[in-house]
This record gives sequence, structure tokens and C-alpha cells, in this order.
Amino acid sequence: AFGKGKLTEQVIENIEEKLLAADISMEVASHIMDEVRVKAKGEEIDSMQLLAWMAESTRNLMPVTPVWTAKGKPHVILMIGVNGAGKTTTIGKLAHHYKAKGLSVMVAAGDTFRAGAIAQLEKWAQRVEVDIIKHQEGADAASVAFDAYAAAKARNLDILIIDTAGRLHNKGHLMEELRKLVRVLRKHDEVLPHECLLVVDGNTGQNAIQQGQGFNAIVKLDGLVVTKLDGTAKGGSIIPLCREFGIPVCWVGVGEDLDDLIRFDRDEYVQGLFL
Amino acid sequence: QLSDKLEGIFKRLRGQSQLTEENVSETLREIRVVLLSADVNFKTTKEFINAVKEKAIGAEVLTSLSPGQVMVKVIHDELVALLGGQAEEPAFQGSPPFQILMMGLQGSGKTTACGKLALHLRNTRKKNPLLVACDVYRPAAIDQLKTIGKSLGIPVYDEGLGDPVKISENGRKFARDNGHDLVIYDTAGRLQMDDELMRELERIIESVKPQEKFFVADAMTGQEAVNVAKTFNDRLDFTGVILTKMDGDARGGAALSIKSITGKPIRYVGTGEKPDALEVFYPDRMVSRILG
Ligand SMILES: Nc1nc2c(ncn2[C@@H]2O[C@H](COP(=O)(O)OP(=O)(O)OP(=O)(O)O)[C@@H](O)[C@H]2O)c(=O)[nH]1
Ligand SMILES: Nc1nc2c(ncn2[C@@H]2O[C@H](COP(=O)(O)OP(=O)(O)OP(=O)(O)O)[C@@H](O)[C@H]2O)c(=O)[nH]1
Ligand SMILES: [Mg+2]
Ligand SMILES: [Mg+2]
Repeated sequence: AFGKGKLTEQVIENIEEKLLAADISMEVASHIMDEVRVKAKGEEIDSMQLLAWMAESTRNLMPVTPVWTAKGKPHVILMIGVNGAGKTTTIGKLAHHYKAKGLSVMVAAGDTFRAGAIAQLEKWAQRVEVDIIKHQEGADAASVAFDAYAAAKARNLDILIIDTAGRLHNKGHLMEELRKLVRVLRKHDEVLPHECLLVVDGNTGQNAIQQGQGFNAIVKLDGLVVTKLDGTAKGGSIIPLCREFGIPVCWVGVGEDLDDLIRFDRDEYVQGLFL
Repeated sequence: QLSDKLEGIFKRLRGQSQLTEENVSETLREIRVVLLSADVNFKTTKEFINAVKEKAIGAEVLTSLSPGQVMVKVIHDELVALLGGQAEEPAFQGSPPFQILMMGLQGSGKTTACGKLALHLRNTRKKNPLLVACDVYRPAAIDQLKTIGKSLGIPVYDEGLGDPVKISENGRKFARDNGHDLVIYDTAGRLQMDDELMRELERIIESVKPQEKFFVADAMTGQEAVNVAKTFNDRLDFTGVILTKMDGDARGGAALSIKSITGKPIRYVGTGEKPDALEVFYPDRMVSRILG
């Protein structure tokens, strides 16, 4: 970075650019730099110290990722998010992950709208060897979710993961459809889903905040999945989301294959941001 | 409202009948915030600000316009010029079959765009399109393209899981042998630093020589849009850009970053999931959106 020296305005500007390049918002970047300025107290600091303070400041904005525990039998996970974020692929990876842990998993083809959506989840279900509940294309997504829960319960399975169609959070009628799906699911049990995960594409810019706000208004978000971090994007746009709603990042997608899913580690992520 | 914000700045610098270093700089600080919050790349923003600064200082303030209004006009016009000035579709002329190759990151909207563009060109230019399924990686990608083709009455050439380069060549032959004057190749999403997959695209391009190569990008892409577009362009020399999911509320600053770094024209925008949701790209509309 900059060796050893005082935190001049030029240094601050260079650091700010590095933060912006990671899709960290101007507001969060200022917050980080303000905290660092206070700690530096005008003294000379070296780059190692600077990075450590920046990492600490950033880490404090993100809730710690909880240890996963099943909250019911079946433990129901609802995957939501905008179009193309990586929901269906993440379900394949998650099903594989839980199965490898010795849990029994079922997936539900809740995207009854998009061309090839059911076929795509079916391919994943076959590959991972888990049960799948699906209706025909164009069927009511809420009824797929409802039937899937009944089936998972009847078969005494551990995990049910429900796929939903991609939808933009500013589309009122699509958000209503999601609200209805949750309402219908809750006819089985008011606490459902046990876990609602918002899937966000790691390349997303500041719109991530709007996505979080929009979806959280429909169903309380329990965690985030940030995908495509095997690319060059750093995913910094989710930090304000974590901070504002207190939502932890639970999973990170790092590729298109079965194993390309890692449990989020806040320290490792923050280190990666500033290297 | 941007013009209100800028008016506020100029009110504080009273009696200004000309744009000076001071009032322009303060305005540009405000513009920087606007552009960055709209996801315009920070380097692109810096270059733009410097370019505008030169144009603005000393710019005549017409008696009917306030300095703030002049500034807004300079910024607006510079952005529109940067985005290509005016809307312009490609000509799609040349000896048939006219070939279009879709490329881009995972999930950007390529497959959907294949259907949209085929429908658009059949409707507006009486083309007889063929879709070619070169994505052999994504589960049910071929199913997806076939379903789209079926719903539009547009044939899809596929060989199931095979070699995308071979599939493109055979797709081209099939088009010629069956009277299709337009071929659109769908390809798998890929990372710009995935050398093997970028090589695959190079080989497809070498083999069928598509006249149009569209880089399909998501309107909500953040800072990395610059690096992704630059690499795709440096390696594959695309001829145009399609910006998708513009029916969302992302401001779409990625458009500016992509156009600025590659110089390639943004041709279309995707405005929904249905096959008719494709519009020609209008620079001035995009600028209003970016400026919020
Ligand atoms: N490189 C990379 N690609 C990913 C990752 N996760 C998903 N993808 C790819 O992103 C594309 C979209 O993934 P999908 O799972 O279809 O996304 P989706 O959210 O279900 O999309 P819709 O249902 O259409 O809204 C596919 O090509 C996936 O292979 C990831 O972590 N890394
Ligand atoms: N709202 C909206 N959704 C779109 C638009 N274009 C594509 N989509 C949706 O975005 C998602 C991804 O589209 P695809 O066409 O599968 O994207 P892709 O680039 O082919 O994805 P990969 O092949 O996995 O790289 C799907 O849910 C589409 O319906 C658009 O302009 N607006
Ligand atoms: Mg999906
Ligand atoms: Mg595709």
C-alpha cells in the first residue's frame, strides 16, 4: 500500500478509491476512513496498521455468521432474489452440502414461470440425488411450496429447499406473488420458512441495497448468499445491507459446480477486500 | 432532482454570470457523488469530471439560463455524447445468413435476449431466424432455449451436449441449408478471466465469423463492469452491447463505464422477461436515468 507515513488527504483518496472499486458505497467508505482517521490521531502509521484498522472497521459493520442449526423438521429454506442471481444453482450446491452431512433433502420447483426453470432444478436434483416436488410450467408457485412441505413432512425429511422465480423488487405484482407464497406456506406452520435467504449476484452495484429493502419488506431475510465471487467483483455492495438490516452473509458462491459453495467467513472476506 | 441541487450550489455563489473554476468544481463534486452512487466506475467518473471541467469553465451563460442550468446542460450533453449521441440500431445487412453471437457473464440475460432479438428482427426486418444452442454447460440451458424458440415459432438448432465450436459450425450449415437468413448463437455465461472459455468463444468467432457480437450486460452491474467489458472487448472485439433488466430500478451507470472503456455502441436494452421486452437504446433516456 503506502509504506509508512501520515494519513494525508492524498492517501485517504487513494484508499477511498480502492474501497469504491469493491462496490463499497461512498457512505460506508467515508465511515471506514473516518474511523481510521480517528484511530490514527494524526500520527505516522504504516500500511499494515492501516489495513488492520480498515478491516476492523468493515468487519464491525457485518453481523457474524451464525452456526447453522435446523429449526424444524423439515427445516424449510426459501431462496429468493432478482433474476439470474444464482438461486437455482445455489440450491443444487446446498442440497449437496446437506446431503454430504448425512441429512435428507428435498427441493421444490417453485419457479413455474421461466422457460426451462423446472428442468434446470430437475437436473440438479438428479445429479445430487434428492427428491424434487414439481408441478407443470405455469402452475401456481404457492401450491408447489404448499405441496412440497406436505411431502417433505410425510417423508420425514430433514431439509426442504424451495426455489422461486427471479423477480425484480420494484415489480409490485411479483412481490405480491412472493407474499402469497409465504402466506400459503404458513398455513402449515406460522414460523415458515425457517430460513429465508436472499441471493445477490456478487457483481451487483448499489442496487443491492434496494434489493435487500424490497425483499425484506415482503419476508424477513435471515441471511444473504453472495454469488459469483469467483469472478473479479468483491461484493462490497452487500455491506450496507448487512449493516442496515442486521442480516449476516451465510454463503458465498465461488463457481458453477456442486462444491462451489463456502460458508461465509467474515474475517476472511474482509481480508480479501483489502488485499 | 439534480438541477435543483446544482441550482442550490450556484445560489450560494451569487452574482455569477460565468462558470468559473470555483463554481464548476463544486458542481462537479456533486456530480461525482451522483455518478458514483449510480454505479459509474470511479475511474470513468474521474475522466468524465475532468473532461467536463474543461468544457464548462468559461462557458457562456446565456441571459435566459442560470449558471446552474448551463452546468446541467453541459453535463447532460457530455453524457449523451459519451453514450453514443443518438439511438442507432445495427444495419443487419450483408450476405445471409446474418450471424449474431451473444456473450457475457453468467446470468446476464443472454438466452432470453436471443429470443427477444430473433422476434424483433423477424417482426421489423422480415428475417427468418434460427437459434443455435452453444451452451452445453448450464443444466437445461438447451431446454430453456428450445422452450423459448417453441413459444415464438422459431426453430432451434442443437446437438445436445457436444462441442460448442462444432455446434456453431453445424448450426451455420443448417441455417444455409434451410433458408434461414439470420442465425443467433447462444453461449454459456463465462468469467472474463476464464481463459479456456474465452478461448472457446475465440474459436467460435474464428469458425463462423459472426457479423455482430453482442456483449450482454446486467444493468445492475457495479464497478467491475469496466474490467469485465474491457477484457471481453480486448479479446473478442464485440460489436455492440445489450443492457438487460432495465425494468429494474438500478440507475445503470455500468452503461457509461462500458461505453467509455470500449467505445462500442449500446444497441438495445432489455425491459422485461417476455420476448417483446426489447427496446432500442436511447442515450438521452439513459442519461436522465443515471442522473436520477
Ligand atoms: N461463476 C459463477 N457462476 C454462478 C455462481 N452461481 C450461479 N452461477 C451461474 O449464474 C447463472 C445463473 O444461475 P441460476 O441458478 O440460473 O440463477 P437464478 O437466480 O436461479 O436465475 P433465475 O431463476 O432466472 O432468476 C448460471 O449460469 C449459473 O451457473 C457462482 O457462484 N459463480
Ligand atoms: N426483468 C428482467 N429479467 C430479465 C431480462 N432479461 C433476462 N431476464 C431474466 O434474467 C434471468 C437470466 O436470464 P438468462 O437469459 O437465463 O441469462 P443468461 O445470460 O442466458 O444466463 P447464463 O446462460 O446462465 O449465463 C432470467 O430469469 C430471465 O428471465 C430483462 O430485461 N428484465
Ligand atoms: Mg432459477
Ligand atoms: Mg443462458
